[in-house]
Parts: sequence; C-alpha cells; structure tokens
Amino acid sequence: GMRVDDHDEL
Amino acid sequence: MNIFRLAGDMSHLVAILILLLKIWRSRSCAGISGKSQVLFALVFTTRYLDLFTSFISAYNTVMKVVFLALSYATVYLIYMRFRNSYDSENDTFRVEFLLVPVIGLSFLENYSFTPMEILWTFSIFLESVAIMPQLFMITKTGEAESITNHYLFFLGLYRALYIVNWVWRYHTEGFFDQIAVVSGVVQTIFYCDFFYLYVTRVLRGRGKMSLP
Repeated sequence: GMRVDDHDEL
Repeated sequence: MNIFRLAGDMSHLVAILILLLKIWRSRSCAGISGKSQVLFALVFTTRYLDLFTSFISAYNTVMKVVFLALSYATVYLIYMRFRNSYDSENDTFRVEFLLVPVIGLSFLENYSFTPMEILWTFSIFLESVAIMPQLFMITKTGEAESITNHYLFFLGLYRALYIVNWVWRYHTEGFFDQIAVVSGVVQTIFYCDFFYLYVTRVLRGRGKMSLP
C-alpha cells in the first residue's frame, strides 16, 4: 500500500 | 523517478510554457479558455499545499513552485494584462458542473479524511476535467490556432507518459496510486479524440484544425 502523506508525483 | 515520469513532467512544463509564451508574444489570449487556466491554478494550489508540510526532493519542490508561478502568471495575463483580448463570449462552460461533483467525490473517495488529503484528491479529480472548458470553447468556435493545438498536444502527451510511468512503477516498485491512476486514465481519454485530429490535420500542414 501507499502512505497517504507521501504524494511524490507532480 | 524514471524516464517516463521525467519526460511527462517536461511535457507538462513545455505545454504550460507554450501557452504562456504564445499569450505574451502575441499580446493576446484569443482562443484560450481563462476558465480552464483558473481551474489548473486551483489544481496546483490545492495539490501543492504539502510544500509546507513535507519535503520530497529538491526537484519536487522546484517543479511545484515553477508550476504554481507559471499557472498564476497565465491567469494574470488572461484576466488582467491582456483582458481586452479575452474571448469571454465563447468561454461559457459552466464550471460549477465540474466543481460540484468533483468536491463531492473528493469527500467520498480519498486515502484519509483529512483536509490535506481531501484537497489533494480534489486536485487530482479536478485536473482530470479542467481542460473541458478549453475543449468546449474550441468546439464552440469551430477551430483553434495551431499553437493552441501544440499546447493541448503536450498536455495530452504528459498524461500519456504518466500512465506509462505508473505501469513502470507498478512493475518495478509495486507502486499503485488508485485515485491518481483511475482519474489519470479518464483524463487521458479526453485527449484521444484531440490526438487523432492533431496528427491527421495539424501535423499534415493545415495549421489550423477544427473539431467536428
């Protein structure tokens, strides 16, 4: 899963 | 970071610069939907609030600041500096028809029910439909200048490259951002019809093209 506090895309 | 993601970001940057330079050099924003540009400024504003809360990389921070600055500069040129050339009579898409469902959906479908996440989700959903006032305007006036078509082409290319990036990331990192991927695919579909016309008409030398 992904961490919601880490949107690394623009 | 992979080559598809980087190329996607660069296409996005090129698209924004093409539009800004077109308006600046011609001293005119004729044929450009100010509404779409306000929506894109809203997209960047609500998505990049994490500039204040989390540091990802220098590249990430710089690009966010550049996108924000360029989008506000574009809105400024359209509504302030060259507002006499703004074609408001043909920029009549009802933005509330986009905003209301997008706000509703971002409250229903998000990764966590916090203001930051809801605004991030809102920005992702809004980006997928923000070009609609521009496409509506082209349909209404029947044609667009070739430079506007180049802008739309690079914007569509950016979306297509992001999809390739997600396929790559899924296979190499197991990364899968469902909200971004689903709305990204929806967004890219909006450009398919345009892509077809762009390749068959603009690139074959007619300069201008009209949408049916």
